[in-house]
Amino acid sequence: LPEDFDWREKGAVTEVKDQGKCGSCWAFSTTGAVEGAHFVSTGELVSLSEQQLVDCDKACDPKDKKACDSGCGGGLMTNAYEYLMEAGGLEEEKSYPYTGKRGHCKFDPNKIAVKVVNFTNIPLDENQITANLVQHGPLAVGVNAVFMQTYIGGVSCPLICSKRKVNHGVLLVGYGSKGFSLLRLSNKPYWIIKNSWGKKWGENGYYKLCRGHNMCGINSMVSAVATQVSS
Amino acid sequence: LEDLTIRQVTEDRRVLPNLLGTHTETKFRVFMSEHGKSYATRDEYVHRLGIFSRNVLKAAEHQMMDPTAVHGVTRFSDLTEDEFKKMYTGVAEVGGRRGGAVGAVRTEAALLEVEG
Repeated sequence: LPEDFDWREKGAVTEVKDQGKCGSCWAFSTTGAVEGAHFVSTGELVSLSEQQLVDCDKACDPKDKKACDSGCGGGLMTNAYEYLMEAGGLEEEKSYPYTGKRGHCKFDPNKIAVKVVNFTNIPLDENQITANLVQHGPLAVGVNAVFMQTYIGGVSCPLICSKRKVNHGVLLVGYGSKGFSLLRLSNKPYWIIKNSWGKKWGENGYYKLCRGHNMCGINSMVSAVATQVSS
Repeated sequence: LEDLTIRQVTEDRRVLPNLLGTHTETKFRVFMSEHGKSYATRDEYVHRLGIFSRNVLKAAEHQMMDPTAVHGVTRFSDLTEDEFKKMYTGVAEVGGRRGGAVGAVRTEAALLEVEG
């Protein structure tokens, strides 16, 4: 495994997007994983539609029928993969643009850009996450966002951050071995995380979280998808 | 916003120490212009100013608890923690709790070789 790795340098990550005042982070995490998997399998980077998921996806977790995808009210990336496998696939952003509010489903099967053919949970093991990231592309992950409300930059490594209160869906795009931190003149290995709060938040829309401690629950909800080009 | 500089002279002081005219209010004004914020009524302005002042303290706490990062005023500094979570996160609870390996998984990824 390389010491440092960043899918952005390989062109596998679209621009930082902005979910607006809508609890649709799960949709952005899902499209990020599908965009990355599509790039890994075809070399083509396509910005995919979160709005299709917000409007049309009502899939529920098979083990908890109350855990359903409900637009701005929240959802789960693994539910979204199930929906995409049943619906046939995901449209491009430009054919189904984001509005930040839940509306009527306007999904058009003739405009499917990418199909999801399978998905997996990645084991909690840090090395397995790293290896799957390098092998499969960007990974959809959950994190406890409590320190992100005030985050401005640097490598976040809170002394206390609950691993069990995972409430935000983001995208793992890479990792670094030494993140220099001004305040503590120290270097920490970190994850590079793409967020969906616009480019002005954090480090150009990205969050750096220290690796090696399942910090803020980052290892507890990791998934990868396999895609197929729509014929 | 100009008339908002009127100082409160009545006795019914708010629970919060009156923040109008303080340095915190000046910071709040900078925050508003930087993030394009505006509030419909004076009450809402004062309410958000109170939340902002608490979030400035929260950022200082986060800085102490997370010294290798930089924490401070962000676009979310006029939101309570609940408002922030409701509007800007969105991972659903599963089985009454958040996070953790969710049920809707077809397969667990095969273990990859990571020796060395």
